[in-house]
Amino acid sequence: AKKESLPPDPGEHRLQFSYAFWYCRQPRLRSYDQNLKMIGTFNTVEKFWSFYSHLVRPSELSGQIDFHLFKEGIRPMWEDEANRNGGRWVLRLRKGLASRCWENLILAILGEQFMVGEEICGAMLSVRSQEDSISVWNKTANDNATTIRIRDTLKRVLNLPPSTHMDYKMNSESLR
Amino acid sequence: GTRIIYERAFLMQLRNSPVAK
Repeated sequence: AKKESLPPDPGEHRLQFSYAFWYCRQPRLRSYDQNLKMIGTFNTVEKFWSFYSHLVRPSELSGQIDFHLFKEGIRPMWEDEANRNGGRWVLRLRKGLASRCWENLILAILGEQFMVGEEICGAMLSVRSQEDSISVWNKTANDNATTIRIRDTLKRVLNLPPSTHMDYKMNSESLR
Repeated sequence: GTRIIYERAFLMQLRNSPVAK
């Protein structure tokens, strides 16, 4: 991934971090890396909207596809150095909810609503035939205070009932 | 340093700014 971002245009609202949008079609075929494509990078609110408004809404897609929003410089794979010791909260969604949840999640990430310092790596939306899922990835899987805070913020920004079930998966176990 | 924090409502407001079309 490109490490340097262009300076923001005058009048634009800078984000705390630079991010990239990615997607991976047919994630189960060949290697994940080969199917992974970067859409583009941005570091201001205005550039985010300009990308986002041109992206197809997840609920309009059929077939298997993963969307990612990750900090620039981190590839959205378990193998990346920033993800290797990390993990992710996974929330399964019944069909029809993905677009709204995904939008609320990425707005919370870009707006720094998680308040966990540098811990957030990114987020992923997986569209599948029966159900969709979203996940929030962080750097340090064994940092309990951080993972709990991410879980609670996720429930708040998505307006989920407190009883909602979510799984935390360690990337090192997925790699094994 | 200071963290750049944006509420959802503010981000939504900027959606319709001329730059973000």
